[in-house]
Parts: sequence; C-alpha cells; structure tokens
Amino acid sequence: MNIFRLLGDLSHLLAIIILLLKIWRTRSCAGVSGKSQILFALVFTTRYLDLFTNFISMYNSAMKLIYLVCSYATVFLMYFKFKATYDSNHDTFRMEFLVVPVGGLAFLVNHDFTPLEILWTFSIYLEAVAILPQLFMISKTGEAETITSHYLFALGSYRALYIVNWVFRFYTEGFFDLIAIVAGCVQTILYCDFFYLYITKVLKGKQLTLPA
Amino acid sequence: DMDEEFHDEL
Repeated sequence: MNIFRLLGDLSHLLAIIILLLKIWRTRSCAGVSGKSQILFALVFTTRYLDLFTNFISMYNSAMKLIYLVCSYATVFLMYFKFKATYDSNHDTFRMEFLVVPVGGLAFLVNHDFTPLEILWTFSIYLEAVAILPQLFMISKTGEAETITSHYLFALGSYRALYIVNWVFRFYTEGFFDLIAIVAGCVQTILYCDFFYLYITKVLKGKQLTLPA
Repeated sequence: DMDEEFHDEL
C-alpha cells in the first residue's frame, strides 16, 4: 500500500458516500444516471467475487464490502425507493453497447483464461467506461447539480491517483499490470473534459453547465 | 508483467 493508492481509495469511497448521501438526504436522484450506477454495481460484483476466498487484509475486505453495499444501496434507492425522481428520459445511454464489447474484450485480452480472471478483467474494462451514461446524461441535460459534480470529481480523481500509484509501484516494486493501467488511463481520459469544466466553473462557485 | 497470484488492489 502507498499513499497514492490510499488517497485513491479514499477518494473513491468519498465519491460513493457523496452520491448515496445526496440521494438519501434530498430524497431525489435527479441528474444521476441509474445506468452508470448499475454498471458500477456490476463492476464491484464481478471484481470482488474473491472476497471470501482470497483474504488480503482487513482493509481490503472491508472496503470491498463497503463498495458492494453502497453501490447496491444506490441502485436500490434510484430504482425503487426514489424511483419517481429518476430522470429516465435523459438516462438513455444503451448499456449493452458497453457490456457486450467489454465482455468480448475480456475473453480475448486477459492475464489468465480462468473464470475469476476473466470476470476481474471484465470489471476492469467495464469500470473504464461505466461513467459514460452519466457523462452522456449531463451532456443531454446541459448541466449538473453542484453535489453531482463533486461526486464526479472525486470519482475521476480516484483512478487518476491509481495511475500515480502504478507509476510508484513500477519504480519501487517493479510491479505493473498493463490491463489495469491501460483501462485506468482510458477511464481517466474520459473525465478530462469534465475536470476542465469543474476547475474552471464549479471551483469558482458557478453552476456546472455544458456549452449547449 | 509479474504473474501475481491474485489482485491485491481494489
């Protein structure tokens, strides 16, 4: 464990908590893409199947459980409890356009052709593109609530910090995982446009609006 | 690419 990975995990945890609290306290999931949340729940489910077979540390197991519980709780709030506030008209990205190619790629490019490893690879590739429905929804509505932009900033920062962690691990341990690195770079690049808007607008107290 | 036994990252 290194400081970059720890900060990355905490940023990821912060993002998940921000979103869950936003939905719970405002009793509304307006502006949030339910499809992205379903994809994130799928990412954690396919990645953490080894939760009970591979014990790495209390921290690792605890975080996996928290991520799983929070992501399913978010999906539940969006599609059941606060379903009336879910903006399905703007959340129209076709999830199958992501899941099918990612599933195929996981079969073709992986470290080990075993079920657990293919599912792990699937989760890595899927996580890289899981935010697309959310970014697509914001581009359609042309704006995002400030709390939602903070959620996206924390979520985008997590994988950016992981990239720094991978550079650090490469130079200190000689460790690198090309699949995670390539997917992590793609994932972070998808946020660049949003990062620019967040820094130039939200941090100046303005509403996050996309140029129509 | 170290063929690690399992993935230790979240």
